[in-house]
Amino acid sequence: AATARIQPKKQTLDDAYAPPA
Amino acid sequence: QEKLLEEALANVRNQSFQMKRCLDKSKLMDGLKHASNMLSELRTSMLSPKSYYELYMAITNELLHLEAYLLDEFNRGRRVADLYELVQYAGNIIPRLYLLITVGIVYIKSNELSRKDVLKDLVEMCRGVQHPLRGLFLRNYLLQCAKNVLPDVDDVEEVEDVVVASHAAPRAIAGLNKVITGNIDTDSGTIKDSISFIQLNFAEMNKLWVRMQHQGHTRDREKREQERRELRILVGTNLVRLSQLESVNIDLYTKLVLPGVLEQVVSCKDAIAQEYLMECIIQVFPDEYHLQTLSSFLQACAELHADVNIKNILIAFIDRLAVFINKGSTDCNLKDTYRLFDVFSQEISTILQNRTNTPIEDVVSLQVSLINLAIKCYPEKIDYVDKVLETTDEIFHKLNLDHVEASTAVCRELSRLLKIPVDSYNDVLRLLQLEHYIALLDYLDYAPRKSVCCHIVQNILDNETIIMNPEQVEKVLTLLSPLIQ
Amino acid sequence: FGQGVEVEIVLDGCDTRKALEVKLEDGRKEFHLLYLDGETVSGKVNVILKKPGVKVEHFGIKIEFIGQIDLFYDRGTRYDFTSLVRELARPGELVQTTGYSFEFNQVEKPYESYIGSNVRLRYFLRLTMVRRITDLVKEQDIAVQTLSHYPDQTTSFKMEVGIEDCLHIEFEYNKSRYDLKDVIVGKIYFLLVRIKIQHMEVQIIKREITGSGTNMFSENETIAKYEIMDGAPVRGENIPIRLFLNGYDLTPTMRDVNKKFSVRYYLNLVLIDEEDRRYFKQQEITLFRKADKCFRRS
Repeated sequence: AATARIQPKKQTLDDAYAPPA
Repeated sequence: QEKLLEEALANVRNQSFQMKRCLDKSKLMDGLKHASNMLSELRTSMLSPKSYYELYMAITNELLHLEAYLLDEFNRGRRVADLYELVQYAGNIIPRLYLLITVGIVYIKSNELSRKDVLKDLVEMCRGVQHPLRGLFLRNYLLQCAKNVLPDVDDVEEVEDVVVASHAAPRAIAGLNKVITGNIDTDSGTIKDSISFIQLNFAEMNKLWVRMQHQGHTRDREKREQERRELRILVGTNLVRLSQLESVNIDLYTKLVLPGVLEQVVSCKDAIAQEYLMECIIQVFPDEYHLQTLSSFLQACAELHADVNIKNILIAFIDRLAVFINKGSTDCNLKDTYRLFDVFSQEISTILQNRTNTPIEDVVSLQVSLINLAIKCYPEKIDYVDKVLETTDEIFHKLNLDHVEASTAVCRELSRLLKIPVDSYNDVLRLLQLEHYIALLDYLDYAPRKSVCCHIVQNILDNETIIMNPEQVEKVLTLLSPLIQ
Repeated sequence: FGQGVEVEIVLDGCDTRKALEVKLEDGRKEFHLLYLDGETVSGKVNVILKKPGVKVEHFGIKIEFIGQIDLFYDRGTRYDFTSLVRELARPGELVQTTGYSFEFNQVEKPYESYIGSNVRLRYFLRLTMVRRITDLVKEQDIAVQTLSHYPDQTTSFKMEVGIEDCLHIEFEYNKSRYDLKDVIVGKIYFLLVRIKIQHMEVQIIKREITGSGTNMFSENETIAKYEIMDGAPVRGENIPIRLFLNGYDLTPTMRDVNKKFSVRYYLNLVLIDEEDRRYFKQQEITLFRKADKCFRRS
């Protein structure tokens, strides 16, 4: 429980580095 | 800033004192409360990056005491049940994650939890901090704390071999860091887990660092860029950490490390980040790895942002590899195997084709670097030098450049280019074997052309080069025609 | 003049049975022995005569086991949903300190004891010695917890919410039903971000609903505020949630208890922007107290 997480969705590289909308 | 920083540091000193007093009395929960109060100072938005760094250093220094205390308690068998869970009760994310990292590292060092699981958990949970400055420092803290606990074994089999051996002769291998006496932890992770950990941390840090560019008003752009440059080492440290993993071999570097790093560098499309990180890659990883991955690296260079000073990156790369390959010059196979000149020549040509806005002086600078490579590493291959001159001639031709004006940067670089073979060969007759030399010399205006010719004449005199026959005299005088006509 | 009489109720197993610290309305704290549904409530009543030899006349001694709902807004109105009586002594005289054993065998306790803002549900033993002028009455509370057993939930709860052209998120919680020592594991995935978010937090809201119709009162209390994100994300960002319920003072969800009140819990996901505007999405969760095995009345 102490390290339980839900698997994150993949963030595309374009989204990751895009300027804030 | 000074006042704000001083106030924050005063609170840090106070809370740290209280923390230590509580820990001395074995009042761990109270001590953690004071640690949390101290860490709350890192939630500030008021400090500049420089001031924030000072605050961060002061606080993380105090956290060392907490870590040492917990480690001592754990080693004495006085484990605090569910401490990893308890620190997650903190309501504010910044103090919570700093404490979680501290406790997590203690758990790893004490073999309380799977090292692999804890490291993965820590690097994932840090996603909660999306503020660029605070996120960068938080992940830097994670990276620094994890420095000595990253698994550095090749694969699971090696871990199991160590485990089996430990059962057989625990005393004999008691000194090995990887062996855990008592409960053997076979889920320590492998080198791939470390690579994955650092690469994720690097990707997230690079993302935050690039995001800083978009914070604030456009009028503060230059100030922001300067601040970003001050913080670059935080991101670069990830690459340093990758390079320090002993189990990373050329195979892992080629297939896993470099592609992952280059993917982030190219995708971020940020000139400051790209310029710094490409130089960082060159500096932190071994030259023998660069030789194996030359094409990948240079292909990435071709995709960099238009504002990146590609010249400096490439020149640094060429010069570095030239020195390296020359050191091993007794081993002819090294030079022939990697065909440095061919690869660089081809890739640079491709890069320049894609980057049509490269200043012409930078293009010539790159040719200077190539000619140096050719002369240093392949001195017997005069055709390499001629190839560089020919390429330069073609470039000028494509640009419809029929002459290079004196006192320009292009002129300076071209003069440099033409003088290098003179100084290297010290033999005008060998110089004359370069078929494209005179054509390139003719681009210069009269004054610089004359200067180059004087340089050649001086070289002939200094080296007492004997010109044996009338044909050679004719060729020499043709070369020196600016001094005659 | 006359005899001084004290009564005390001593419950069986008071040395071994677990006791809960209960905070009363007035802020005082008491320890109440903990019972579960179906457990026998037994013990001994001691009638203590302060002056030995001086007789005490009474018209009967009885002990009641009562489950009661007390609505604060409606003072004086108490609803006894459980009421059991044991006669301990017929009318007569006492000349010395006397003890009477009692037992409420496998007594039903359908609800958990609860003290809230506007309602209290309690279980207590009431000892009554009927006398000529004023009865001697003593009450002693017990705590009751209801345990539940549910199969492990394997499917998470996921929902996409948003404000058009402004903010779109997908939130996911690992369950919709949690035991009180559970961990809420979730994530927030940002599909569209066109506002300047400053931070995001998850709140646990407790809503106590009492009464019905025109006399319905609803009181919200924010039990927890848990920051899950600092700063502004961009599209595609995943923010993890891990919230330990063990750290908070919670009760199980209580729905329409004896048609008198409910206690419900909500997870409130709140995004705060740089101008302190709040965007929130509330989601009800069910809290229960976990049993290792299902307790059933025989």
